[in-house]
Amino acid sequence: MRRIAIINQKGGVGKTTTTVNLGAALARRGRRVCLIDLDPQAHATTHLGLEPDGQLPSLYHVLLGQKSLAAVRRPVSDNLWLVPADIDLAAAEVELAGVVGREVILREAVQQDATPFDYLIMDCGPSLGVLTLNALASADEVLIPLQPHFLALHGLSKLLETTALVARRIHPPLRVSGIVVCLYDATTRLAQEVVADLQAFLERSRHQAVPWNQARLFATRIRRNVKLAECPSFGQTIFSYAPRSPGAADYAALAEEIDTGSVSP
Amino acid sequence: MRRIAIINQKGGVGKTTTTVNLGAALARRGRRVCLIDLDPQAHATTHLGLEPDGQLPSLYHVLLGQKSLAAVRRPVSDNLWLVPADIDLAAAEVELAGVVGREVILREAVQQDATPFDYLIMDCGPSLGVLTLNALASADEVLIPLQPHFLALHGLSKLLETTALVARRIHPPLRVSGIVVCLYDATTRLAQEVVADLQAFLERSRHQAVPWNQARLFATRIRRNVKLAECPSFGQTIFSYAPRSPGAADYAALAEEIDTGSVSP
Ligand SMILES: Nc1ncnc2c1ncn2[C@@H]1O[C@H](COP(=O)(O)OP(=O)(O)OP(=O)(O)O)[C@@H](O)[C@H]1O
Ligand SMILES: Nc1ncnc2c1ncn2[C@@H]1O[C@H](COP(=O)(O)OP(=O)(O)OP(=O)(O)O)[C@@H](O)[C@H]1O
Ligand SMILES: [Mg+2]
Ligand SMILES: [Mg+2]
Repeated sequence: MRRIAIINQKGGVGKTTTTVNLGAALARRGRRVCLIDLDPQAHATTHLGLEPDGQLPSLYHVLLGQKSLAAVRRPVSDNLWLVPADIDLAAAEVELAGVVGREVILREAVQQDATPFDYLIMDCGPSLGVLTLNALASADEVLIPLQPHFLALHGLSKLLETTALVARRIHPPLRVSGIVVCLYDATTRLAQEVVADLQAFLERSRHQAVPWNQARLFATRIRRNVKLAECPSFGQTIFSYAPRSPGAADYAALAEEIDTGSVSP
Repeated sequence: MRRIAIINQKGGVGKTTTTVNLGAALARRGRRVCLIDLDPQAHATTHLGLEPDGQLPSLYHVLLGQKSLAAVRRPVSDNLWLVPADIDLAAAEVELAGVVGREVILREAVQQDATPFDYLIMDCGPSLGVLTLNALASADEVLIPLQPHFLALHGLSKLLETTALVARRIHPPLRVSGIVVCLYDATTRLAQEVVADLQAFLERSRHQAVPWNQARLFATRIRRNVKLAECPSFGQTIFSYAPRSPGAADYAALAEEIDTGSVSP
């Protein structure tokens, strides 16, 4: 099972949109995919048509040791399952503050989960707090969605260092597998310049003894496409809502690239 | 002095862009403006050309009682000052966890600050943690930047409830003054539908005994304009970088609307 944490502490860069639509695209390729919503704002949960109203059996109950992952997991569509978040997850950050091994509770739950999946994909909110640390400690791969704006590279270094720290202290198998450019405005020079800066940054890292010297920039870029912003309001993924849109094409290409290692031209 | 907290727990909706450019626009109108960066990611600080490298005298030192606001405040341009954030602010959330009155430390510092300003504008990160609570407890007005996407309204209710709670328990003068639509894509039906939903929501609230029944939707909408995304990379506000751009026109109009209560046509 490939365990992927979708991480970026910068807000609004496409983490949730990527979790939901990449997950759906992999499911359409016949992979069994389990999504986990680790954001107290529960956007992946809402995106898939559930109501996080405080009544939902959720990841919160798993982190507090009250339920197993299997007990709160729900089928979404063929090959696609979701472990939802709910608003009480906001309290978890505080409630877990004093607990021993608070960053590895999710990892334990995943290890105890007997259900076979091909992919586990974890959506994190815009922070590097205990919920995000749980994702990092449970993952073998980190996928970083990144909006090609100025502050993107600034935040990236900090994020990579945090990943390295978790890898060293808590979970050695962890590695940054890749960065995916999201919200890509091909027409703007800004996007092209930031992507060029990003490629140069990754190139320099190749020759350094840093844990992300194998990180790749995915060839697939997710272009800005209003259909991707519309489908959450119908509780759907892009593949049900607008299967012929550029958004659907881009996430299908990303899934192929992640699944096989390359994209058909 | 008008004390405005720029708040939205949703990531990437234009909080920092609004803090910096609204602040600059008010300064250009001759108002004395002090910006405070309350986000450990320090984007407002970086936007204005400073380097949050752990060496900056910053808001962190104020929250820990080591320095006054005046001691860390820096002039940015005419009429515009900044109290910067720095990376060590991330530790504040944890370090303040046990401290009595941890949500009102900034308010005390503001009250002890003898320097006369017309506006205090506080930029918050995408969370409702102790740093954001400090902003709410120090503010008399809350300004909510909002991207007209589906999840905007979802998050708004939660945000308004939090504001009401702070007002009731910690800081009674607090009120939501307004919501400003940011990243507005006038060409998309999605943006128009969400704005219509927002207007309906605010209209319904008028007749309820809720603390936000006076909240207004600003007439000024900040349109999506790549110039606004480019200027941080030069450490500039939109008014130095691209003074004739739609981004500059929109923030100048917002400043007029906030300063005078209405916009000249
Ligand atoms: N490629 C795209 N084209 C158009 N809209 C997009 C695209 N990707 C994401 N969006 C929209 O942009 C907004 C931010 O995206 P999203 O919520 O996925 O980011 P996020 O990183 O998960 O944010 P947060 O930090 O708040 O968790 C959402 O309203 C989403 O619908
Ligand atoms: N009107 C606009 N037109 C084009 N780009 C914009 C506009 N407003 C903001 N941006 C860009 O969008 C990105 C997100 O904006 P910004 O950082 O201001 O949001 P934020 O709410 O402060 O995010 P966070 O939740 O991470 O603090 C930034 O790269 C910014 O430069
Ligand atoms: Mg998200
Ligand atoms: Mg910001």
